[in-house]
Amino acid sequence: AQSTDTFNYATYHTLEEIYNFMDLLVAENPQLASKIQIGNSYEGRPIYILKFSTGGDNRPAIWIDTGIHSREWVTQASGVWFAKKITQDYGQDPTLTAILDSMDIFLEIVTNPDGFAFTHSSNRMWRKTRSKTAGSICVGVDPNRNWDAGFGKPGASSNPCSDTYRGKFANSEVEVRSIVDFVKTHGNIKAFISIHSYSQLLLYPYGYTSQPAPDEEELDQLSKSAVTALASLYGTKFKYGSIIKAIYQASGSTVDWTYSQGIKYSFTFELRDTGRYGFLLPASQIIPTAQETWLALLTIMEHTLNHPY
Amino acid sequence: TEDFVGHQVLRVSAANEAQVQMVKELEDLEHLQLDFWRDPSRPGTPIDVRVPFSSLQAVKIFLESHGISYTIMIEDVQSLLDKEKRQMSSFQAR
Repeated sequence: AQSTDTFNYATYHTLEEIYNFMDLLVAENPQLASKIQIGNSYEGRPIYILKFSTGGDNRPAIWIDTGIHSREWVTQASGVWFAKKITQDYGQDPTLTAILDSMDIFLEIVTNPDGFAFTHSSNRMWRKTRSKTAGSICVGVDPNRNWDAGFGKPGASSNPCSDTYRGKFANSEVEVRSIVDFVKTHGNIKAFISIHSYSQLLLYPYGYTSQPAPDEEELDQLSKSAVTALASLYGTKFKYGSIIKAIYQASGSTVDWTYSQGIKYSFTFELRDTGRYGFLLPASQIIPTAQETWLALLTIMEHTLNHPY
Repeated sequence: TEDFVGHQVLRVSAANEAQVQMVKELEDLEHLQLDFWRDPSRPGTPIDVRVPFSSLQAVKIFLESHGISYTIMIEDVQSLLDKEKRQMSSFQAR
């Protein structure tokens, strides 16, 4: 694409096309957007995040990531659409403008670059990282079981051949470690939203224990508002709740760790659909999915802005 | 690249905890090469599993013989992948 205006948001793209898109977006919006490399993947690919900031120093921030499970293609595609939306709406949409006038937004579109490249080159169904496990012929760790939150408890597998293999130790995956280091160094992230597909769910901690999170009531109320906003566009129905109640026990998950770091507004989305196409969601649904999800994201971001802690 | 001709995605409905456990046991049979898109969790929650063509008959017989109901969510995974690829390459060509 020659510009982010001619980029086709209604089709799936390769890693190279998404990285080129990021460079175009930053070049077109130097006052608002910048690209930060937070590390290199296991196979040596750069791991980039986009930073949207209108100034200040180490402002309170909101983190959004997509594509941690590489086969969930609608999430990376939605992340691309979110990036463009932020640059289009700043200065136009009063809610987003208020958020960016006080907070920064970090967006990691391809959180698992090796896995994503592998879905294009070899196996469209690949979910995990591509790290090698000594002593096993099987490859990869589930990057959503590798975080230091309930790591090793029930809700993940110790079998390297399993799709929910937790890894030999917490943060063993450089794709996870890079985010952990960034979050700890930044130290002022107030909301952390990790986007998956599919099932149409909005989830909050915990996944590794049935103990309710201290902020469960507020998180539940905010989830209700967010899924109501989401449904207002196309009527897409989302369920919401804690990970362990809404789906199953999952240990070592992203948002359990971010919540344990004091990031109160920690959420996981499971986007379209509920099970007709699953991970093979037709490209025609990318834009509607991104549009409706954006309304839920705005609800969470606005709540974060209005409830400083 | 990996080929998914004949692979189907089944949506399994486990009616009770015993059936959930049976489906979980399937997960451990590595030779079947099942790929759970939605893990077995509790009765009434759908379980989606991609079944390679070579394992289809065995899995369907297992489910039917245990009275575990299922529907076919995706008839042929490869046909959807081919469609996805065509869309991407037609865009790139344009």
